[in-house]
Amino acid sequence: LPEDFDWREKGAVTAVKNQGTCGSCWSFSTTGALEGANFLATGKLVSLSEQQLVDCDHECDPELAGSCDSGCNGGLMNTAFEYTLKAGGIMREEDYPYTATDRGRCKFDKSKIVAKVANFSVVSLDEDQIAANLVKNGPLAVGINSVFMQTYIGGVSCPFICSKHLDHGVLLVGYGSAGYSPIHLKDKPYWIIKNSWGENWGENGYYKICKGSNVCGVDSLVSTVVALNTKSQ
Amino acid sequence: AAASEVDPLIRQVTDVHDDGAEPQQLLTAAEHHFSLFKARFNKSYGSKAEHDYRFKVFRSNLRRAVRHQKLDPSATHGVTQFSDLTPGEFRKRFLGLNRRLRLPKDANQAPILPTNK
Repeated sequence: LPEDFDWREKGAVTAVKNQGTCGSCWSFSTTGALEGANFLATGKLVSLSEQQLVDCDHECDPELAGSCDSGCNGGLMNTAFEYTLKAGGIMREEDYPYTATDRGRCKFDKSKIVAKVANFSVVSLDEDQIAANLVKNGPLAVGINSVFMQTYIGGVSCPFICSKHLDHGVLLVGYGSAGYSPIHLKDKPYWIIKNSWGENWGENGYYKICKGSNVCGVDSLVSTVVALNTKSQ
Repeated sequence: AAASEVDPLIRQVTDVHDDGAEPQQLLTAAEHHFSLFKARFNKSYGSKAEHDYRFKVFRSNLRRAVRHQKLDPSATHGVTQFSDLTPGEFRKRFLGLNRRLRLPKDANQAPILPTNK
């Protein structure tokens, strides 16, 4: 594995988006992973529609009645991948733009699909495997505990205590080997996380969090997706 | 720029009296920083009652930022666009990972990849 890796430098990550006042982080995490996978499959970076997921994805947990992807009220990346697989794919952002509300009807147009899921899987709770899947398959959809993110401005977040209760969906786009930690008096490796709260939050919309011990549960819900090459079909 | 503006204030505001009351000068400083916050993030409130409530929440979040700074010294914590929201409001409006949904038992497990070279 390379010591440092960043999919942004390789053109696989779209600009930071803003979910607005809507609990739709799960849809941004999903599209971010598929945007990266689609880039790997086709060589083109296309911004994908979160609003399609917000309006049209009501995929449910078959073992838990009433637990479904639910627009601004929340969802889960894996069920969103399942929806995308069943629906046939996701439209372009500009063809189905984001509105930050879930009161509209589903306007999915199958003829405008630009990215398709070939398969998706969960990655084991092992940081080397997470890094390997990141490098091989593109950005990963991850869950995180966001308690330190409400006040985060910059730097490598490496809290002494952080719950592993996951409440936010984000996108893992890379990692670094040497973010200086004054408390440890040494460089610490970190993950680079793309968030969906706009560019004015964090480090131009990004969050850096310590690698090494599942800090804030960042290693515990990791999904990788592979896209179909739509050009070759 | 935000970090350099906010850091000194945060340290002051936490310096509360033993009875929990904030000294007047720190309250004034908090008011000043609340004004900066409102200007920077284009915040406006519909009534004086709402404004006063948001100021109270803002002060609480400043104290929270100080706690986070102590617990997370390698990052910088301070005023963000969410500083006038309670943790509950923040959770409801800006999060959304549905923890009731579980990974299906039959979810594909990614194959183990070689990590050596």
